Amino acid sequence: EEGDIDHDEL
Amino acid sequence: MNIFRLVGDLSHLLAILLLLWKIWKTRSCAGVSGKSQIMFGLVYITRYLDLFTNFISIYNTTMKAIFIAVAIATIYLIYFKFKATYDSNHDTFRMEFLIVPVGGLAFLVNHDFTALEILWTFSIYLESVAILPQLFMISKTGEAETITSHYLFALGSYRALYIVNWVYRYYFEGFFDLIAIVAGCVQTILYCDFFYLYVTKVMHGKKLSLPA
Repeated sequence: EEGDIDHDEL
Repeated sequence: MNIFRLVGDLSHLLAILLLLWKIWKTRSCAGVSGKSQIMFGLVYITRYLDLFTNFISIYNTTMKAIFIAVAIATIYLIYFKFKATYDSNHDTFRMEFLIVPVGGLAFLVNHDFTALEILWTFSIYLESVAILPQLFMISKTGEAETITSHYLFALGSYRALYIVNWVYRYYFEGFFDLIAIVAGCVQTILYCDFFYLYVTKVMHGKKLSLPA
């Protein structure tokens, strides 16, 4: 997937 | 957020607070690897740079801020306040042997070739091996204090719980992050030998000591 990568995990 | 991740995060939080508390209470950092702590500090700082660019949730921001603050406080206690008790003769693992290859790998294998993303990847790879100086130190001295063992157990449990969380997320959310999963598995595997000793010794009330 393109675009911003959301790293929601700690 | 699923239960495995929440318990994993809490276990992570417990681990780092336990270590800080132990050093503060005993006024000593004997048996603790300052090098592992420096690398964990580096892990949190390079991973949580998105605190400035991206808001996810209050929970996420709070935990990140606590991890960075506790890591810096721990490093301060080891290298400044209780420096006299720091066991540097046994903390001989060379950090550059981990940081340099991990940095190279982060440049080569990442999700996106941007500064923030490369630093995030670096932190994921570095976290997977950052405990090695601590384990190396224990293997050199042949023993660990019980609280240090609890710290390692909580820290290892956090990564093991994250693996369960990834399995859950894959099945229920279709989410998977190969970099995090591979590094997380490597990290968990490094703890296996320690988990065995913890269950067979520390849980039975004995101090963790290695067979001669």
